[in-house]
Amino acid sequence: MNVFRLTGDIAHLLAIILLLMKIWKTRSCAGVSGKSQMMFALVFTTRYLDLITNFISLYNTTMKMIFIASSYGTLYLMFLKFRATYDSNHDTFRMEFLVVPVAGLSFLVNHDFSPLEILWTFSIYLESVAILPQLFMISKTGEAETITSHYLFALGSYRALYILNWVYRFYFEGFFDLIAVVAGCVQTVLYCDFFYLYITKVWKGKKLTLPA
Amino acid sequence: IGLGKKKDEL
Repeated sequence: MNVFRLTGDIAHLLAIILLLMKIWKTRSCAGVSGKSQMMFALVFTTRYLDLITNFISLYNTTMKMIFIASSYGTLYLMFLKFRATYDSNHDTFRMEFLVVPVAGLSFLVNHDFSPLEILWTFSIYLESVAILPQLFMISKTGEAETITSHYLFALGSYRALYILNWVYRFYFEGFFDLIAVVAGCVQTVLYCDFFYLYITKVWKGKKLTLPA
Repeated sequence: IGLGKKKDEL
């Protein structure tokens, strides 16, 4: 464990808490993409199947359980409890355009052609593009609530911090996982224009609006 | 299910 990975995990946990807070406090999931949240739940489900078989550490097990529980909790809030506030008209990104190619790629490019490894690879590739429906939704509505922008900033920062973690582990532990690194870079790059808007607007106290 | 190499990252 290193400081980059720890802060990355904390940023990830913060993002999930911010989203749950937003939905619970405003009793609305307006501006949140249900498709992205469905894909995040799929990411955690396919990545943490070894939760039972591989015990790494108490931290690892606890965080995995929190991530899985919170992702399904978010789906519950969005599609059951506050379903009436789900903005399906603006959440129109075609998920199959992401899931199908990602599934195909995970069969073609992986470290080991075993079920657990292919599912892990699928989850890594899927996570790198899972935010697209959310970013697409913001581009369609042209704006995002401030707390939703904080959620996205924390979510985008987590994988950026993981990239620093991989640099650290490469030099100090000789650890290197090309699939995770490439997907992590793609994932972080997708946030760049959001990061720019967030830093130039939200940090100045303005609302996050996209130039028309 | 074969046990993948230990993955210690989340």
